[in-house]
Amino acid sequence: EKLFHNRDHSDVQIPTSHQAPVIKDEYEAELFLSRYGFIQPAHQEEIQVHESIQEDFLDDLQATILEGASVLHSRDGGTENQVFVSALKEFQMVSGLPVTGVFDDATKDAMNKPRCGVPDKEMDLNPNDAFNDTESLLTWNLNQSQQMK
Amino acid sequence: DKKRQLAFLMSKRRQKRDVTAAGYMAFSKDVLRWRLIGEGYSSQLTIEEQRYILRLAFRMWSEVSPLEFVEDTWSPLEEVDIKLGFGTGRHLGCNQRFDGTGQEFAHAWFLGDIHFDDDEHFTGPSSHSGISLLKVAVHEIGHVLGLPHIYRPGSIMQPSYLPHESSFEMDWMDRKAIQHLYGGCKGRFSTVFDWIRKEKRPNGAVIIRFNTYFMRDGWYWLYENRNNRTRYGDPVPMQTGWHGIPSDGVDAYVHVWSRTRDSVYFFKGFQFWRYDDENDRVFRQDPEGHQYPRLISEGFPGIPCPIDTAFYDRRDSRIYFFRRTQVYAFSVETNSLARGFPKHIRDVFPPVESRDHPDGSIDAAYFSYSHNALFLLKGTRFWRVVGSRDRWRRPFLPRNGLMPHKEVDQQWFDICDVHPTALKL
Repeated sequence: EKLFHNRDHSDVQIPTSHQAPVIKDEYEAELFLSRYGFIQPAHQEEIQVHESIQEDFLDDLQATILEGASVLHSRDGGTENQVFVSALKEFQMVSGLPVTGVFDDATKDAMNKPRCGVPDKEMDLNPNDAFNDTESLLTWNLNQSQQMK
Repeated sequence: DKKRQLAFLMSKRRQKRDVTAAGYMAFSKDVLRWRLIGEGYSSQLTIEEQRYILRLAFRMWSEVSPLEFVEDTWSPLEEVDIKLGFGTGRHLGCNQRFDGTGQEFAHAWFLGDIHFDDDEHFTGPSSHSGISLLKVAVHEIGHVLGLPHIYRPGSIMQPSYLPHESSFEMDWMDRKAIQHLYGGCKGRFSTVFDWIRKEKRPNGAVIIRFNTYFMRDGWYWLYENRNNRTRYGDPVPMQTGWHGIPSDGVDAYVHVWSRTRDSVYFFKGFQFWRYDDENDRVFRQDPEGHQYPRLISEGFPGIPCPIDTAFYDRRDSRIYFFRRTQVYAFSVETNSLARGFPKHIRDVFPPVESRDHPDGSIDAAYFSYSHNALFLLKGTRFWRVVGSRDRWRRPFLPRNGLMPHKEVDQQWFDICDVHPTALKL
């Protein structure tokens, strides 16, 4: 059981391994923004294949997209930084925060608040492809996997 | 093979959805089945508590949309439209891992599954700590039904969780958002009336208040005119608020109210009841010695039955009974049918526009103190009866004329059915 001592379980202790990682820097903020759709990944041919892509693509599709977005950020500091700042501003605006474009304490707090896991914006993996149905998504991932091999 | 099997399952489930008239993807049927799956119970609340909260969450959407939800614990799983479950980390075969305590508390998939992160401290509606399971469930069900995140303060579809408020309900904009996908709530009513309450102040002054009630078969709604919606939690079964009235509903309500009389009657079939406001139930025997239920033919000689509806007109102290195309005016002073009646409904209530008339079989005749007007309701439409103020402004309007019809749900909003199994949670 999760350890507690009070009658109403109000002091239940959560093991560290069961706690969500705290968003504390710009890299993790970028992952957050990608996860919830504020940063759209680049075209599929620009996404670098990361070593962690596995054949079980359904499990790691999310990680692939996030890693692709982070690669996008670091490859060309000028352009991608603008993407990050723009996404950060959008998040600040919809969250009712001062729109500074800076990963400040208020923004950090807002990102660490409990929230729904559904993206705020639909992720358009490739504007030229119909990724709105799962069949196409499965096909794309299978092809990617085969190409890697 | 795995891809083909998955695609087959996905296409089966996609058939449950279609493009609505508004052009949006949404469920294509009105009654949706849901289940809290056995392998997905939370470790924090009893199973009954979890199921109760989810029943309530689904009912809240039902109260503001034409959708009905029924908990289905018996059908094959693939026939259940919305499956819900709790899990931690990698859970329930889902490809989106939960992150532990904090941040992401749940997610929902457009095809109908909802997952809750059991590492979060979910609590019941009466708790003031933790994360309200009810609030999260209502939010995620909104996604399943087709709503995206909405950044408006007060919206149930805001992405971030706000701590417990004393109560949370669906506000006007959230209602309109779901109705944009599924349409408004329409349906006929058995009767509609304003119930008069008299309150005595300490100084002896009597205050008159009224409440508006809509009745449909065996249940009813209280309509809050100032808020343009029904009371939260309605509809309610008839027997909950109206003791002794037939539980499957009534045909008509009449309040005879004058200087010398103050009597409320409910009509159903061949009988009628008088309501005892003091004791909040029907009279078994009223002060005049009449026993109830009583035959309409005895209490109102000359009136046929069953009737469609009726109302009391204080201007001439008559009860107007409606049956098919005929109108019967009954004088409470002489206790008899007024001279010249019955008359055709078009003669008593002529149309302002000749082709726009209900032509009989009225569902409800409703005098509204809020609008200071008489309305005739039939199906999903209503006609307002021309009043003295209308005729003062436009003298050419016929006396008791019927203005062109409007839709009931454009005047009285969100009077929605729930599934019969959800009437009592």
